[in-house]
Amino acid sequence: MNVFRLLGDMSHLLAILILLLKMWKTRSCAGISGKTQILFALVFTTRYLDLFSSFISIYNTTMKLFFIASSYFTIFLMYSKFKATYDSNHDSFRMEFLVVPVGGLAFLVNHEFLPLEILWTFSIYLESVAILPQLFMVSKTGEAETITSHYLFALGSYRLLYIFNWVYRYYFDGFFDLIAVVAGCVQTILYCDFFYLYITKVLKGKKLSLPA
Amino acid sequence: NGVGGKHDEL
Repeated sequence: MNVFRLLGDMSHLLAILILLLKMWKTRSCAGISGKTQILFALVFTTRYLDLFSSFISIYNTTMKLFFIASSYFTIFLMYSKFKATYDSNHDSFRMEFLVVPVGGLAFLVNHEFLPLEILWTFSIYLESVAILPQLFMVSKTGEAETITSHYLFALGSYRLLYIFNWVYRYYFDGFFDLIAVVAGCVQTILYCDFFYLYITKVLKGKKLSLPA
Repeated sequence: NGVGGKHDEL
């Protein structure tokens, strides 16, 4: 565990808490992509099956359980409790366009051809593109609430910090996981445009809106 | 490491 990894995890945790807080306080999930949230639940479920097979630390187990539980709770809020506020018309990205190719790739490019390993690889690839329905939704409506942009910024920061973590681990621990690194870089690149808008607009007190 | 290595990250 290094400082980048810890900050990355905290940023990820913060993102989830911001999202839950936004929904709970406003009693609304407007502007949030249910598709992205379903994909995240799938990511956590397929990656953390190792909860049953290997123990790393109390920290690791606790975080995994929280990520899984919060992702399903988010889906419950969006599709049940606050269903009336869910903006499904603008959430039109097709999940199968991500899940199917990513599933195929996980079968072809993995560290080891074992069920748990393929599922882990699937979750890594899927996580890298799971934000696309949300970004698509923002671009379709042309705007995002400020709280939603804070959520996206925290989520993007998490992946950026993980890249620093991998650089650190490569030099100081001799650790290098090509699959995680490539997917993590792709994931971070997807946020670049958003980071630019966040810094130039939201941090200056303006709402995040896209030019027509 | 890295080839089917232990996945200790979240």
